[in-house]
Amino acid sequence: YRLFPGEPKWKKNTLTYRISKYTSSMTPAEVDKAVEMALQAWSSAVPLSFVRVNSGEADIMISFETGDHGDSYPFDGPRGTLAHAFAPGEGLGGDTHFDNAEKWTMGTNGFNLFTVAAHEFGHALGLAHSSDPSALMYPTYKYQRPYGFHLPKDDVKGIQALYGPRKPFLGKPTSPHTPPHHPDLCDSTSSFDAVTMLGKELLFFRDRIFWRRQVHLPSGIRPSTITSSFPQLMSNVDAAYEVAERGTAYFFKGPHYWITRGFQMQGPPRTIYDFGFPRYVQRIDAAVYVPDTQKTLFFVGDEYYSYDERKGKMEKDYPKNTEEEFPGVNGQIDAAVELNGYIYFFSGPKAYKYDVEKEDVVSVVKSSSWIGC
Amino acid sequence: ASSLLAAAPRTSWNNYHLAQAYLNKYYTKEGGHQIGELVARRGNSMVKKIKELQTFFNLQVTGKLDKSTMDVIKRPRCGVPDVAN
Repeated sequence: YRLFPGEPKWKKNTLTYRISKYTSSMTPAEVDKAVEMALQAWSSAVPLSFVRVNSGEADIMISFETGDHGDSYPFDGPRGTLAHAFAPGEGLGGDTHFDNAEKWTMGTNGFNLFTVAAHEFGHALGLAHSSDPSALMYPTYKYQRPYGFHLPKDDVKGIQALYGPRKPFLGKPTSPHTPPHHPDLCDSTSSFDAVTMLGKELLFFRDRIFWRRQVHLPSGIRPSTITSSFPQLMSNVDAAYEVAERGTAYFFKGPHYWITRGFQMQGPPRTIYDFGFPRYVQRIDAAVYVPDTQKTLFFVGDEYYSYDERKGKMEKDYPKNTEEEFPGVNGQIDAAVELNGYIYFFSGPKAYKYDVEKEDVVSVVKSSSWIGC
Repeated sequence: ASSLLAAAPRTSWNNYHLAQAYLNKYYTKEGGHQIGELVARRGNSMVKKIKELQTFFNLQVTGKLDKSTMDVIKRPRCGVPDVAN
């Protein structure tokens, strides 16, 4: 693999992207899907996440262009140059252009957009061309099957040289990107990224999967992909909570959050600084709304903040230390949800049932038992 | 130019111009001399870039536009240069 001179890379781990111009040779939905899968190929190997925006300036502006399109690297019509992208940086940095004169496709009857987009996003993240013919970053086009795609080792080494490996889940040994072909969904060492009520259902999020269940019915629990119900969230939701009396839920990823009514997204992502977080907070680990106090508790590292939902502002004298305020709950909080006067804290493989009135932990179970394992 | 080519006259001129454009695009460092610009020794610059391309693509380094080199040049590819740019 090769990096660009000076090794430019993104200094943040949540990047926005926007598809500003589409091609006529594929439907917009197909382009959206191919782009999303191409970004996911990289986010599965490094701790980067991608948030789609539909207006304004994004870190990675994506467009289909023809001929001379204003960046002093004109396209050359069918074949020849297929696309190009700019190394990480402000303005043009990260932007990715596809030659609209090509015949783009989701399959093989033309140039496969997933294949070319995955290559170009390698540049947009800081990789130059590789001389390894098996690498995705090899300069010449070679069709890659989108479904079941695994980043070749040379590309994993290159991108992890810039951003390090994706956070090992609970200390698991980091290995070159080899996603579990048959993920052990009942892996008892696993925790959850986020847990929330949504209407009458309880939702558990982990990586690209989420489970739905009735609160009092531990059967019929089935995993779904997050993208199937929350396309904008894609994977790795950081935190989520619901204010039932308002019928709204909040989903957090990096410094962004989305508001939903049920499964319906209510507009584009917003920034967590709307809640009054200090700028050094880049992401939330867990969130839980407590109806009795009408406060939402946000957990960040080993501290937590309290947000007054009625007044719409962060309470004073926060953050506080989590273990001091919630004795008996050990370790960093990965997810939390309030049910009938108890707060359930998920920390690694354990779920703590905390009695809000008694201010004490009343039981500890395996996290995975909540999804029927 | 004829010394660089290993093909029949007509195709050879097409190949030469195709190769010249390719090397200017992908093997010319920013601010570097574009082939065909007035430089001290023209051929040297083109031969040097052909060798760089052949090295990158793990071809036999001949400095000539032989068949395997022209095959690479004709393949659809990414528009980002192969040399530091």
